[in-house]
Parts: sequence; C-alpha cells; structure tokens
Amino acid sequence: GSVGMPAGAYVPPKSVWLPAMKAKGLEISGTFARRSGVIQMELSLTNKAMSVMTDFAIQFNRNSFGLAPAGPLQVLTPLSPNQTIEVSLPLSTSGPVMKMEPLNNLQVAVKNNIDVFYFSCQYPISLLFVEDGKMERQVFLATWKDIPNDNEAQFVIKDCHLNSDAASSKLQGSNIFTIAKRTVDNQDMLYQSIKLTNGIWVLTELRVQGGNPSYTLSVKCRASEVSQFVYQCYELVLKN
Amino acid sequence: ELEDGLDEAFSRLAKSRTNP
Repeated sequence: GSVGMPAGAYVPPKSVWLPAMKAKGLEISGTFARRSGVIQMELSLTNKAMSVMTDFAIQFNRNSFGLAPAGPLQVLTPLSPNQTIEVSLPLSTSGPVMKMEPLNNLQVAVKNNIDVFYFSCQYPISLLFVEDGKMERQVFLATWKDIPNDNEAQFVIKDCHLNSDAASSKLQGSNIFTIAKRTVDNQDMLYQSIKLTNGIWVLTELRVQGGNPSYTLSVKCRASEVSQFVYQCYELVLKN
Repeated sequence: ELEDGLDEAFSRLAKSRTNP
C-alpha cells in the first residue's frame, strides 16, 4: 500500500494450478485474496491452444469451510490463442461443507468449449479470518483457561526481525487482533484472537524476545486441527 | 475496576506462561 495506508492482508503470488498440457492448452494460475471482507479467487487464464476458447464456467467440490463461487466466472469475450485474461471470482462461504485433507484443499472444475478440467489448490486460511475477530478481553481470559492444554500447539517462527509492535500491526492487517501485550523478563507476550467465517475462534500467544529472531507461537483452539494452518498464516504474514 | 482486574489477569497469565 501507499504511505499512510494500512498494509492490508497478504496476497500470495499466483501459482500455476492447471498446466496447459493437462488441459488441452488452457493454463490457469491463481491466488486468493480477502479485501474488506470480500473473498476472491484471482485467476489468469491463458490459451496455449491453436483455437479460440469460449463458454467458460467454474464449479467447486464441497470443502472444509463451504467456499463456493458467489457468481459465474465472468469471461465475456472469447479467449484467442496466446491471449491471457485476468478474472476475479468473488466467493461465498455458504456452500456445502465436507472436511478435506488437507483442511485447506479446494477441488475445482473448469469447463470451456473444449472439455471439462479438474485441479486442486490450497488457500491460506487467513482468507477466512473475519474483520470482527477481536475477542472481548474478559472472554479471551475465560476461553484461554477453558480450552484444555492438550488443545494447545506450539510452533517456532524463525528469522523474524520485526519488533512486537510491528508484528502486531502487520498481523492486524490480516484480521489477527492483539487483545493484550505484556512484557515479562525481556519477552513481549502478545495475546491475540482470530475468528473464522464458520464461527470458530482461535486464541494465540506470540512470544517475542528482544534480539532473538525466533518467535514462539502458541495456538489454542477447540478445533485443534486448524492450529497448523493458523501457524502457516503467521509465517506468511510476518515474512511478507 | 473490571478493567483493572482484566489488566491484572493478563499480567498473571503472562507471568505464569514464562515461569510455569
């Protein structure tokens, strides 16, 4: 972002999801973004075949968080050989739910006038971190105590050179909210909350020690299978 | 008073986590 603007959520660079050789010349690369609460799949469609492509449509298989296209894939003009177009597809989270392995896996079908093609991709679950995920302090303390220790997962985030305030503000851009900060023995402890689109709350403690580039992240969540994906988001957000 | 209590509770939590 420009000077004085919040950095916003991290958007990974596009990667190739469907190589042309597996889709009769159609190449699809893409990424996911959350902007002001709107989830989008951002796609580049390239025609590497010898003939024009038309009649595009997209469908998702059921998935862990109910991600579904909120409208049709808008490819309004035929795609000529060697042409690339950029398409943004808004997504909802009210589609059918089925737990996927890995949890953030999405199976996609794309059709055009030539055939139907299938691919899988993975989204950062920060896509699902909602804007009102700042938990009341009192509720945080009670919930932290209430979630059993067995549901706590710990991770080390290496090579991070931000101080705790910079980390906190960067994380907030991705809807990871700092509820409290305490300094004990030269360590800053950030207590943070996250709420997913399906109502699951995640509580974390981020430990930042002056002069030590390794952070310790503790994640407490009743649905403990989301913890490692939350950790992946911290890595992505803090290092980009 | 509630706010003071919460401030104190977070301090206790942080201390308990660094010196369990």
